[in-house]
Amino acid sequence: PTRVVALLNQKGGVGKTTSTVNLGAALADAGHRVLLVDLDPQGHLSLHLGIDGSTCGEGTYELLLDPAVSLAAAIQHARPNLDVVSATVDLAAAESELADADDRHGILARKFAEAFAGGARWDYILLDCPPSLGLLTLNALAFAREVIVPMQAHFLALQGLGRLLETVALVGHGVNPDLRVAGVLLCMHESQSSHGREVVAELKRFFNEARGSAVAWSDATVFLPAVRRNIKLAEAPSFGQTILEYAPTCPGAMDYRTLATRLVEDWRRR
Amino acid sequence: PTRVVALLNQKGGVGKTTSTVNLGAALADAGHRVLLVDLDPQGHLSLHLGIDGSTCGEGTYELLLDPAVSLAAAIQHARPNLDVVSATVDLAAAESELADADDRHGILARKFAEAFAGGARWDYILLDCPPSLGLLTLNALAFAREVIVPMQAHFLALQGLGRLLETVALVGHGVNPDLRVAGVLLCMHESQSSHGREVVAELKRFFNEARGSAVAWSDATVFLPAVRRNIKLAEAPSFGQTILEYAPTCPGAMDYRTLATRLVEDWRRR
Ligand SMILES: Nc1ncnc2c1ncn2[C@@H]1O[C@H](COP(=O)(O)OP(=O)(O)OP(=O)(O)O)[C@@H](O)[C@H]1O
Ligand SMILES: Nc1ncnc2c1ncn2[C@@H]1O[C@H](COP(=O)(O)OP(=O)(O)OP(=O)(O)O)[C@@H](O)[C@H]1O
Ligand SMILES: [Mg+2]
Ligand SMILES: [Mg+2]
Repeated sequence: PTRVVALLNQKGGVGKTTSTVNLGAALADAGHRVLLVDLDPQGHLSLHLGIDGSTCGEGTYELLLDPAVSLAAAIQHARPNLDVVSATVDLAAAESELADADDRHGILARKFAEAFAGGARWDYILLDCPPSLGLLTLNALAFAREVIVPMQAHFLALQGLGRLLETVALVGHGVNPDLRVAGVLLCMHESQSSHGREVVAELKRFFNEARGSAVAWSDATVFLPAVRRNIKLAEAPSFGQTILEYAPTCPGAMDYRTLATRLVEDWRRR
Repeated sequence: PTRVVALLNQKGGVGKTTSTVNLGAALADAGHRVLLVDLDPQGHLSLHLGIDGSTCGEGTYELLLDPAVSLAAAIQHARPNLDVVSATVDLAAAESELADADDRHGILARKFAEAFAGGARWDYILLDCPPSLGLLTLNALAFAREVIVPMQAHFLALQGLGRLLETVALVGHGVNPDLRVAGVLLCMHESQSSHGREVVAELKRFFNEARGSAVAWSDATVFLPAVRRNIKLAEAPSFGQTILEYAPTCPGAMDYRTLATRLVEDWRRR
């Protein structure tokens, strides 16, 4: 079955795009067919991969706004096994342009349903969300089967988690009852910090208390390994490269590869 | 004259709040009268200082929405020389609630004008902006005299700068002709990284090319020292403390103190 994962956090600069690109690259490198969808008007996903979102024809904006545009028309082959749907700054207008559209949260899901019916197949679809809980993120949540929350193990980062889970719960009760929160992905992690350890302990306590309950995060975990802070991960996008291309043996590359392997095993077992 | 500074960056998690609190604390500690205004519905500024924004009576929301609320009613004395106007999550509704208000970008400026006329005085007013270029940020820009842009020396962080400066230029040409961009404050800086140095060089080149022109950033600089990445800065808010209270001799405290001193000297010279 296709795994559809939304990388979600309304807080900015927490590692959503870096994780989407590098997890996607690690999965593709391991032989899985991967599609990355950029839902952020900043267009950093395409930038990170060295793709020019504005010259590539149809992208996320056209896919959401134009009923005549199919998913196939919006897909670029970025790397072997790694397809991309690009975002451009036009996407910023989507929120208002779609304000009166019918079922404006289900557009992404519908375009994908049509594509699947037509035989399109990937093993993993990763949705890079913008730092907000608006229409673009809601389209991701209406389509996704799971949510991964990239975040830093900082006190201030914990504060937004409640509101994020509320939004997931809302969509889960409404339009997407199978939506699950798979867990938290710790990014830019500094393992020597006792503060970091306390925040991680707090997260684990929170998820443990939800075990056996009816919430969407009742079997959520804190993924290990944490992705360590590693400047190579910030350098790679300036060359339009994934971390596996830019610095295949650096800690950042190791962490994302290990994460990809663990997620595949996890998913296989369920 | 009162320095009114907006700490601005539509990108999230770049150090706006950490810088507002700690620069403010350093200025207050040096004997200046400081007011911090939280314009972010996340309310992290109050959280950072150990103030409960929701129980403190009037805050930014009431100040913007209720003509009967004066600035004086919204002020809390957080520390010696350090006053605060708190934000609560209600502030998230301000954008839509003010959509049809007259001169909805000038509300903050008007409330302050009334307060100044009544004799209110601070040496420095720092405005902590949310990660967006919407109504709350525009109120900051309509009132501020200068803009400081906290950012990380990362490739992806450079990408949003153009749009940020466009917005400043718009407000500068319209409602606030004296608005200047004082410069960029490098946050979470890793000085050993050659990538960081390249990004800093790029920023300096960009500002040098603007010298002598008519833009709002024609005398902008990259402030030194950069504020180094230092986990203490992420720990302090979990205790409701400024860095000067939490770890007065750590690199984070040193950097913000040095910065405060340099800014004061800079401002004195102009
Ligand atoms: N583990 C890491 N070590 C060092 N730098 C990192 C790491 N992960 C991400 N970065 C850098 O931190 C910044 C923020 O990361 P990223 O853009 O992935 O976050 P985001 O959540 O997608 O941000 P936004 O909310 O703006 O979309 C980027 O400059 C990125 O290159
Ligand atoms: N120099 C630093 N070293 C280590 N951690 C830092 C540093 N500066 C800020 N942080 C931490 O990084 C995170 C983001 O910082 P901060 O909240 O100040 O950014 P922001 O721009 O105000 O974010 P937002 O856009 O959400 O308002 C916080 O958890 C903060 O504690
Ligand atoms: Mg992103
Ligand atoms: Mg902030």
